[in-house]
Amino acid sequence: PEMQASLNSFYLFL
Amino acid sequence: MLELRLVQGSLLKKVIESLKDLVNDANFDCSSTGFSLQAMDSSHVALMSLLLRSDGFEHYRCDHGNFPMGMKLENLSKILKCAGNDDIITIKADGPGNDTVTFMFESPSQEKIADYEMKLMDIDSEHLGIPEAEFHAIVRMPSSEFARICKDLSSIGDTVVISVTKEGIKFSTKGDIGTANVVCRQNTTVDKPEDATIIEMQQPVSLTFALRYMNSFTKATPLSNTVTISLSSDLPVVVEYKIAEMGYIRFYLAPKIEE
Repeated sequence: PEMQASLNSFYLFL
Repeated sequence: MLELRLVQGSLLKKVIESLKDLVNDANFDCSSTGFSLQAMDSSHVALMSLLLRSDGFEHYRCDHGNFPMGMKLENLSKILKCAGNDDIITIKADGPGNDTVTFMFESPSQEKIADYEMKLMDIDSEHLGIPEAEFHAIVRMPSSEFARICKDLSSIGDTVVISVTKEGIKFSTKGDIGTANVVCRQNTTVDKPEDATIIEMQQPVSLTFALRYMNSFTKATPLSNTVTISLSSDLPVVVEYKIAEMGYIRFYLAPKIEE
């Protein structure tokens, strides 16, 4: 099974 | 005072059509660099980044430093659909504190001039910092071919595995009815440069993505004959459509990961 990653885990909020 | 005159108004129409399925409302930023937008879909899986550089406008005036204009894209789309494909579009706003923006559409012969005023909204936008990245593989291919592959594969499965090797770029999916694989090999011996498939690979890479988002990105196909797909094994994919002489629209999509 695969899980959808979120962009938040790659990039930081400015 | 903000006043932006875009001779090729159809570009703006196409840009909004390519965004509106993924984003409901967004802040357009106007600065000396240009007219830009960064927005994420509500589930924070996909991010859109648009830049229309100031020098691509016939007239570009933006006196207020960074001036964000919050717009509901569905409403913006309704208004821009009233512009003819050959119309010149001028965007006007008084500046911060004013809650409307005016779009003026001029027919090429100047015989018809229309203006539409739209209410702006306050949007708490979340801005992500995206560092420059080294990609393991960068593939440039005809945008229509990429759109066709995404559409074809989505009739078989929900996700696509994109793999880049020395052999080429492979798009694979599987679903209840079976499996599908499409391989595009590097091909630079074409009559027109935009028909080429060019693969720059530092190391092989393979990532899985939701096809629903990829299909949405391909709504930007009318903006460019080519698309650039940049992949790294530990990063979201970047799907970029260059906007002739003006800038780009980039779509970032987080991968699916093993649980």
